[in-house]
Amino acid sequence: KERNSGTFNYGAYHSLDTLYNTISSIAQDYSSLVTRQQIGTSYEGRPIYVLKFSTGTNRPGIWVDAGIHAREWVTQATALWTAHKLASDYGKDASVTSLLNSHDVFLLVVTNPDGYVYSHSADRMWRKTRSVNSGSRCYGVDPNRNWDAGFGGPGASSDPCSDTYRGPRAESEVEVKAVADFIRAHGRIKGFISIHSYSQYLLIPYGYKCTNPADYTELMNVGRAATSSLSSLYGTKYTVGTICTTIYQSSGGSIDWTYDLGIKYSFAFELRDTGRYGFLLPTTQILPTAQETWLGLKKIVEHIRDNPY
Amino acid sequence: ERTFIGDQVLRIKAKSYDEINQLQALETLAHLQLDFWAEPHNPDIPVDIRVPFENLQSVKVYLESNNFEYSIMIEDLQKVIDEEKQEMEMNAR
Repeated sequence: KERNSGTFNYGAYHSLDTLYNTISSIAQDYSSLVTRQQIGTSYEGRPIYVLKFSTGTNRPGIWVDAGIHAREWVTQATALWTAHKLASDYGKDASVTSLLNSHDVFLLVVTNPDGYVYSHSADRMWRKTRSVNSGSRCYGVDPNRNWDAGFGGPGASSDPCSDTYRGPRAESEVEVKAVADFIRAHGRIKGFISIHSYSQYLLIPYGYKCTNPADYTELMNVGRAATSSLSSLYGTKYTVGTICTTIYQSSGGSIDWTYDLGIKYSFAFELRDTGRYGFLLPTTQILPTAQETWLGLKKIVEHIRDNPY
Repeated sequence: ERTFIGDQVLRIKAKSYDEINQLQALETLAHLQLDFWAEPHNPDIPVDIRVPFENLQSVKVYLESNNFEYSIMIEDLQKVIDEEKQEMEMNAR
């Protein structure tokens, strides 16, 4: 039987090849809605694919990415499930249909493909990219300290051996630059949501400084509505707040960069934790995580759809 | 391939911001090779640290001598990774 995106086992962890095959299958199975675009190439030469969900031209866009930190496997799994959900619900679910009739959605399932492969083959706890750091025995940069937002400030390391190494300069990592170039070139991205795990937070800017963003009240209200909806499925409790007040000051993060670029609806999700497994969340948890996250995501994208700016 | 035999993930409950500061100081001790899965920032939220087997004793002594409340979240990390691998192989088949 020919493989297709409908029979794929979304409740399992898969190799990069399998994820990429499924990304292609989704684009083939829903070809009138979904296209696969390569937005760049990783340090080790792997393609960086984004799925574009679109029903028209010149639409404002919403960006969703997952897996910037390689070892957070539940995030890549959640993003792939979400891709299939978006595609299969178009024309059936009124909210998804109305969203995609007005906005394009760009979904980057594996933001850090080299790191993902490395976490499968050499070090399950790998978090960073796999670039060579000149003059150091240590590899890789924390791609979520490498954006041009307070780059080099507190909460990022200058030590190439650290798991939070910021890199030699902002956007030194091709994986970061590919996304930043795409966002800049598009020019009409209205929402940017980055998916991480596993602390159960919905975070808003800022992380590089401890001041609230201008749209703090609105973002907090959207965040609370999203986490309330998310919690309605399995009771998973989320905390909403700025990166600085909720976690700690950290510079060079993606949603700070997008917010300062003018993308008001910039959020970072930290998906669920069962309290026992951390990054090794069992596969039985993938579908519940994806399903509840979808409810939260939906609230955010509905707000973006209904509040143009 | 890197293995994590005997590595544990400790879940530490800080009781105050003083304890949070002590845990942050622990983070700067590079020789312990600690991997902070959940960072110390707020006493309301537990801190998760992966501790390599060879440094378990030192870290536990530090925590106990400073009266930190902690539990073992993952007893043997490699065991969980092996289970995950087996599951992936089964799914791939």
